[in-house]
Amino acid sequence: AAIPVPKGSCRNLCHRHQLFISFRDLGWHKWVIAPKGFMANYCHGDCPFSMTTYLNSSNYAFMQALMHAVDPNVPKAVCIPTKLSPISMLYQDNDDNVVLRHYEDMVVDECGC
Amino acid sequence: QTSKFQDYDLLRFLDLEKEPSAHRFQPVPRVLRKVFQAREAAAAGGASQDLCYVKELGVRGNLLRLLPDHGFFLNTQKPSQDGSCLQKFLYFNLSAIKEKGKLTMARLTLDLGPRSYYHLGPEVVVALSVIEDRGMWGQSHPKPGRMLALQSVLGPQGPLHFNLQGVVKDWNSSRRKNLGLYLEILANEDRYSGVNFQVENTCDRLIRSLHASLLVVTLNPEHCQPSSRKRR
Repeated sequence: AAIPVPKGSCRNLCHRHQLFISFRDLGWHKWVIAPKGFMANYCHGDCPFSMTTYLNSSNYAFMQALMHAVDPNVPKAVCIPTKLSPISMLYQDNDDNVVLRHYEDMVVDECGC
Repeated sequence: QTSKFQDYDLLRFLDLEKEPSAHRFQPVPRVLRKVFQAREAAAAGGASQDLCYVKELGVRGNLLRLLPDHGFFLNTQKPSQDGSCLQKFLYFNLSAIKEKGKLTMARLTLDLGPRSYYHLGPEVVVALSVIEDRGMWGQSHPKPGRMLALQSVLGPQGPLHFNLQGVVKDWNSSRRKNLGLYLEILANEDRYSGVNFQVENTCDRLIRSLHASLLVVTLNPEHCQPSSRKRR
């Protein structure tokens, strides 16, 4: 289920888009004990020059945006995850073992240029 | 959009060969629940976590598995003359444990049933040994192999833990060695002569409520750098 983005001018700028994947939708709720699903958030949006001077953007994004302004052949700065967190899954495998496993850098917490 | 989902790819990404088809959910032990909830709370709070160390168990590891017992009881008749209350083969299927992982913990839990002051029984002696000879499976009165533990337990209730790391490493080194364990519980009625404890009741209750499981913790070197390097 996609969580709606707030209205307003910043709609097209780089920001995190939240997307929840329900295990029930996948039919995995029969073997995944917990959680109910996971956040498959993603980063999307423009990185105009003005944006790269503040807001979570890296220095080289500023340089790239500056170069793009001078020479459009240089690609624009892109919107990427800047903070990620792990997910833990508790599930039962085919041998009836109860397994607790962690997957690093799975959930996008923050985005930036 | 879910219809376009690549189930197979996501399973492979999660390091699973195929979609498990669990017919019945196993009980989740408290320790796994505790670790899971602590990790979830930390992730929600944005706190940094060392996913290669299990603080609740005090060992390194990034994959915890609870293996159910696939063994069976022997001699479930009334306690025999020699006071043998319960005899059971315990067997744990280690095939899910990949060679890649380093075994950092293997803890056998014998849950003797819920704690209750009403069910205090005679002292029992728990004898645990390794089965080293395949012929033992067929015997009704097997002679135990290498003794692992001999422990007297007063009023048998609640969980007993045994460290089986050495044995499981041995089993893991050669799967054919994994012939399981032999468990015998003897009721020691003499200890309570004069007090009216029902040995038979205790044996019945133990046979009904005994639940064995093996908690195995492994560390995948590909996912976990040696902690000392990280600290430097």
